[in-house]
Amino acid sequence: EEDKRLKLCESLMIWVKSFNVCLPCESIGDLTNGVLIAEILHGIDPAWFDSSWKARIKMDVRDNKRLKVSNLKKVLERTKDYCDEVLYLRLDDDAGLDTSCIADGDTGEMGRLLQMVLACAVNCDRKQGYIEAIMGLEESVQHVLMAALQELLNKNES
Amino acid sequence: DPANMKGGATSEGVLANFFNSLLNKKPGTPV
Repeated sequence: EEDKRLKLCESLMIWVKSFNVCLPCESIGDLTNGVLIAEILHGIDPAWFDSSWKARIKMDVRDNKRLKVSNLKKVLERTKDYCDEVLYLRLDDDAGLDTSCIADGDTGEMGRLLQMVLACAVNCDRKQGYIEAIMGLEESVQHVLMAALQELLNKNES
Repeated sequence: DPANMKGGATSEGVLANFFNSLLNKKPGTPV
Protein backbone atom coordinates (compact mmCIF):
# COMPACT_ATOMS: atom_id res chain seq x y z
CA GLU A 1 0.00 0.00 0.00
CA GLU A 2 2.87 2.35 0.82
CA ASP A 3 4.52 1.60 -2.55
CA LYS A 4 1.21 2.33 -4.26
CA ARG A 5 0.91 5.70 -2.50
CA LEU A 6 4.52 6.55 -3.37
CA LYS A 7 3.94 5.68 -7.03
CA LEU A 8 0.76 7.76 -7.04
CA CYS A 9 2.55 10.78 -5.62
CA GLU A 10 5.47 10.42 -8.04
CA SER A 11 3.15 10.21 -11.03
CA LEU A 12 1.10 13.16 -9.85
CA MET A 13 4.33 15.14 -9.45
CA ILE A 14 5.16 14.40 -13.10
CA TRP A 15 1.69 15.64 -13.99
CA VAL A 16 2.13 18.81 -11.89
CA LYS A 17 5.47 19.51 -13.60
CA SER A 18 3.71 19.42 -16.97
CA PHE A 19 1.87 22.65 -16.03
CA ASN A 20 5.08 24.68 -16.44
CA VAL A 21 4.08 27.04 -13.66
CA CYS A 22 6.74 29.68 -13.03
CA LEU A 23 7.54 28.32 -9.59
CA PRO A 24 10.06 25.70 -8.43
CA CYS A 25 8.63 22.21 -8.89
CA GLU A 26 11.43 19.73 -8.49
CA SER A 27 10.24 17.74 -5.51
CA ILE A 28 7.32 17.27 -3.16
CA GLY A 29 8.92 19.87 -0.87
CA ASP A 30 8.10 22.53 -3.45
CA LEU A 31 4.39 21.81 -3.01
CA THR A 32 4.19 21.80 0.77
CA ASN A 33 3.49 25.53 1.08
CA GLY A 34 0.37 25.25 -1.12
CA VAL A 35 1.41 28.16 -3.37
CA LEU A 36 2.01 26.15 -6.53
CA ILE A 37 -1.14 24.08 -6.03
CA ALA A 38 -3.16 27.29 -5.60
CA GLU A 39 -1.66 28.58 -8.84
CA ILE A 40 -2.69 25.40 -10.67
CA LEU A 41 -6.21 25.57 -9.23
CA HIS A 42 -6.51 29.21 -10.34
CA GLY A 43 -5.69 28.04 -13.88
CA ILE A 44 -8.24 25.22 -13.66
CA ASP A 45 -11.12 27.54 -12.75
CA PRO A 46 -10.24 31.23 -12.39
CA ALA A 47 -13.82 32.04 -11.45
CA TRP A 48 -13.93 29.67 -8.48
CA PHE A 49 -10.30 29.82 -7.39
CA ASP A 50 -10.37 33.55 -8.05
CA SER A 51 -7.77 36.24 -7.51
CA SER A 52 -9.18 37.36 -4.16
CA TRP A 53 -8.99 33.75 -2.91
CA LYS A 54 -5.47 33.37 -4.28
CA ALA A 55 -4.42 36.62 -2.63
CA ARG A 56 -5.14 35.00 0.74
CA ILE A 57 -2.44 32.41 0.05
CA LYS A 58 0.79 33.64 1.64
CA MET A 59 3.60 33.57 -0.90
CA ASP A 60 6.64 33.86 1.34
CA VAL A 61 6.23 31.19 3.98
CA ARG A 62 9.76 29.71 3.85
CA ASP A 63 9.97 27.01 6.54
CA ASN A 64 7.18 28.40 8.70
CA LYS A 65 5.00 25.36 9.21
CA ARG A 66 2.09 27.32 10.67
CA LEU A 67 1.84 29.41 7.51
CA LYS A 68 2.22 26.34 5.30
CA VAL A 69 -0.64 24.62 7.10
CA SER A 70 -2.74 27.80 6.88
CA ASN A 71 -2.21 27.91 3.11
CA LEU A 72 -2.92 24.20 2.70
CA LYS A 73 -6.15 24.48 4.70
CA LYS A 74 -7.36 27.24 2.36
CA VAL A 75 -6.43 25.12 -0.67
CA LEU A 76 -8.08 22.01 0.73
CA GLU A 77 -11.32 23.65 1.82
CA ARG A 78 -11.81 25.49 -1.48
CA THR A 79 -11.00 22.35 -3.45
CA LYS A 80 -13.44 20.24 -1.44
CA ASP A 81 -16.15 22.85 -1.97
CA TYR A 82 -15.40 22.85 -5.71
CA CYS A 83 -15.70 19.06 -5.86
CA ASP A 84 -18.93 19.21 -3.91
CA GLU A 85 -20.68 22.25 -5.42
CA VAL A 86 -19.37 22.32 -8.99
CA LEU A 87 -18.36 18.75 -9.85
CA TYR A 88 -20.97 17.00 -7.66
CA LEU A 89 -18.17 14.72 -6.56
CA ARG A 90 -19.02 13.60 -3.05
CA LEU A 91 -15.91 12.73 -1.11
CA ASP A 92 -16.34 10.09 1.55
CA ASP A 93 -16.09 10.76 5.27
CA ASP A 94 -12.49 9.65 5.57
CA ALA A 95 -11.41 12.26 3.03
CA GLY A 96 -10.25 14.52 5.83
CA LEU A 97 -6.70 15.19 4.80
CA ASP A 98 -4.03 15.97 7.36
CA THR A 99 -2.63 19.35 6.33
CA SER A 100 0.08 19.08 8.96
CA CYS A 101 1.36 15.88 7.32
CA ILE A 102 1.17 17.51 3.88
CA ALA A 103 3.22 20.45 5.19
CA ASP A 104 5.79 17.92 6.41
CA GLY A 105 5.98 16.38 2.92
CA ASP A 106 4.05 13.16 3.59
CA THR A 107 3.74 11.49 0.19
CA GLY A 108 0.52 9.65 1.04
CA GLU A 109 -1.38 12.74 2.10
CA MET A 110 0.12 14.91 -0.65
CA GLY A 111 -0.92 12.26 -3.17
CA ARG A 112 -4.50 12.40 -1.91
CA LEU A 113 -4.58 16.18 -2.21
CA LEU A 114 -3.16 16.10 -5.74
CA GLN A 115 -5.66 13.36 -6.59
CA MET A 116 -8.43 15.85 -5.81
CA VAL A 117 -6.72 18.53 -7.92
CA LEU A 118 -6.50 16.00 -10.77
CA ALA A 119 -10.25 15.35 -10.51
CA CYS A 120 -10.86 19.11 -10.70
CA ALA A 121 -8.68 19.42 -13.82
CA VAL A 122 -10.35 16.63 -15.81
CA ASN A 123 -13.86 17.86 -14.99
CA CYS A 124 -13.58 21.62 -15.30
CA ASP A 125 -14.72 23.65 -18.31
CA ARG A 126 -11.15 23.66 -19.57
CA LYS A 127 -10.83 19.90 -19.21
CA GLN A 128 -10.00 19.25 -22.86
CA GLY A 129 -6.57 20.84 -22.61
CA TYR A 130 -5.82 19.08 -19.32
CA ILE A 131 -6.94 15.66 -20.56
CA GLU A 132 -5.01 15.99 -23.81
CA ALA A 133 -1.92 16.96 -21.81
CA ILE A 134 -2.32 13.84 -19.66
CA MET A 135 -2.66 11.71 -22.80
CA GLY A 136 0.72 13.06 -23.87
CA LEU A 137 2.45 11.83 -20.73
CA GLU A 138 4.32 8.54 -20.48
CA GLU A 139 1.94 5.56 -20.55
CA SER A 140 2.95 4.30 -17.11
CA VAL A 141 2.10 7.71 -15.63
CA GLN A 142 -1.24 7.75 -17.46
CA HIS A 143 -2.11 4.38 -15.91
CA VAL A 144 -1.48 5.65 -12.41
CA LEU A 145 -3.54 8.80 -13.05
CA MET A 146 -6.36 6.71 -14.50
CA ALA A 147 -6.33 4.46 -11.43
CA ALA A 148 -6.37 7.52 -9.16
CA LEU A 149 -9.44 8.89 -10.94
CA GLN A 150 -11.15 5.49 -10.90
CA GLU A 151 -10.50 5.23 -7.17
CA LEU A 152 -12.34 8.53 -6.65
CA LEU A 153 -15.16 7.31 -8.89
CA ASN A 154 -15.54 4.09 -6.90
CA LYS A 155 -15.62 6.01 -3.62
CA ASN A 156 -18.14 8.41 -5.09
CA GLU A 157 -20.44 5.60 -6.16
CA SER A 158 -20.22 3.64 -2.91
CA ASP B 1 1.50 -9.58 -23.88
CA PRO B 2 -0.91 -11.28 -26.32
CA ALA B 3 -3.37 -11.94 -23.50
CA ASN B 4 -3.84 -8.21 -23.19
CA MET B 5 -4.53 -7.83 -26.88
CA LYS B 6 -7.82 -9.74 -26.78
CA GLY B 7 -10.77 -7.61 -27.78
CA GLY B 8 -8.47 -4.71 -28.57
CA ALA B 9 -7.88 -4.14 -24.85
CA THR B 10 -4.32 -2.98 -25.27
CA SER B 11 -2.81 -0.79 -22.63
CA GLU B 12 -2.90 2.13 -25.04
CA GLY B 13 -6.50 1.35 -25.94
CA VAL B 14 -7.61 1.21 -22.33
CA LEU B 15 -6.05 4.60 -21.64
CA ALA B 16 -7.53 6.15 -24.77
CA ASN B 17 -10.99 4.80 -23.92
CA PHE B 18 -10.84 6.10 -20.38
CA PHE B 19 -9.58 9.59 -21.14
CA ASN B 20 -11.81 9.97 -24.19
CA SER B 21 -14.79 9.07 -22.02
CA LEU B 22 -13.79 11.89 -19.70
CA LEU B 23 -13.56 14.25 -22.64
CA ASN B 24 -17.04 13.33 -23.80
CA LYS B 25 -18.62 13.43 -20.37
CA LYS B 26 -21.24 16.10 -19.83
CA PRO B 27 -20.23 18.91 -17.46
CA GLY B 28 -21.54 18.60 -13.92
CA THR B 29 -21.70 14.80 -13.86
CA PRO B 30 -19.35 12.87 -11.58
CA VAL B 31 -15.90 11.68 -12.67
